[in-house]
Amino acid sequence: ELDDGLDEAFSRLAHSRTNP
Amino acid sequence: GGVGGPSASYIAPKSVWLPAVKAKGLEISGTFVRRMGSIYMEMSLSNNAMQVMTDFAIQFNKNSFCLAPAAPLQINAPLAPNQTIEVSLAVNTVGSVMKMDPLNNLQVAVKNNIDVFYFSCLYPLNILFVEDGKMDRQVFLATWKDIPSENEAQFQIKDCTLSADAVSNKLQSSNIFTIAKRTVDGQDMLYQSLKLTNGIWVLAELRIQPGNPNYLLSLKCRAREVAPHIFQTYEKILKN
Repeated sequence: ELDDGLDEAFSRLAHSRTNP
Repeated sequence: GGVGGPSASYIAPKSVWLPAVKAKGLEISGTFVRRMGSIYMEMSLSNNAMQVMTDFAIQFNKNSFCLAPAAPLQINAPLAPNQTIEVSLAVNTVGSVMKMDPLNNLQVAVKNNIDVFYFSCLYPLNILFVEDGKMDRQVFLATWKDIPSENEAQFQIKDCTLSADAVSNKLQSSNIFTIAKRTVDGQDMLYQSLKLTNGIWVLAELRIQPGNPNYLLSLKCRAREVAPHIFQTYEKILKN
């Protein structure tokens, strides 16, 4: 799968939302 | 309900919109559906009077999402006493706009050979969710950041026991698209988008914790007033 950096960005978003 | 697939979007049961006592014997019950990218108002018309009914026509008042009949009401034969017919009226979204309270209120006028009758009904917002509502992932991330936290609304969807994948599939049948799924500390986080017929985008985060039947839905939208209606449609879709 093409790694466009967006996978990582969604992971960061999910983490920031669960551990604000 | 019905089997899965893109045509199995949520349909509310018909409810009585115009009771016979208020319309000289004409009773109308109905619901709204979205099928293959088109909106339909599906109605049952019953003649509870003692005379034949003919010359039917329908009009909508201006409304929040520009709903308008796409064609005249097609009733080809007179409606005899004690007869009920099913009518499917195609609806488009190119009418005139007027913000209603509540937002999803539709005022309708129906005429026949006896008189003109008026009623109001509420449509579920999912009939406005378009088929190309899957937002580009990069645009989603940028838009999520860009929409201020004042425009975020949170709701609890109670007593739901579907898995995250079942939730995604069910919502996708109603044009709510999952763009990303992440699991953090055992919680499934679904990032979703939908687009209304008037071009308004809604971004969602649905949080599902294992063993917890209450999901947390966070909605971000520039038009804040749509959020409670979007929540209502999530509930109806997921609990159907």
